[in-house]
Amino acid sequence: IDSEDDLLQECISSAMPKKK
Amino acid sequence: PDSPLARWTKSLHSLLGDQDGAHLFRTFLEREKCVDTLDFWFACNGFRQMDLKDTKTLRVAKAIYKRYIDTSSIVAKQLKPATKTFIRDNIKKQQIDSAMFDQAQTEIQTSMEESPYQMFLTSDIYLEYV
Repeated sequence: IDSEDDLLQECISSAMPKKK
Repeated sequence: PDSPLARWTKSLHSLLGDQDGAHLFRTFLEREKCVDTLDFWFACNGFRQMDLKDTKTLRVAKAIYKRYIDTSSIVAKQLKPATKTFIRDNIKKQQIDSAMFDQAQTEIQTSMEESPYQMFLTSDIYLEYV
């Protein structure tokens, strides 16, 4: 099971702009 | 004319929509000790895209609350008390909604637009990149 920090990091990363 | 740099100066939103722009702004905020505001802003966007039926979503809402709102972090300092109470009550009742962080995100965005974004556009980090 993922830790809280991992979940939060994953959530932030999912919203970051990707390289065009 | 529509270079990345021209877009960065157009609005905070266009700066954050560009990978290099967001990265450079993050470096600037780290130096200014307020990078939490940016991470919170992205966390709100990420949360909005999550599936409410997924049990992970409640855990992420709790993690965002614990990390940025129920602390003395710069995010909590910049939020209106009513906004924090609204989110706390939602978490307590386990009433998770995609828009539950929208008001908080708007408040943080407004405060970023007023100060750090303007400072960034005249900072050496930005000027060196240009």
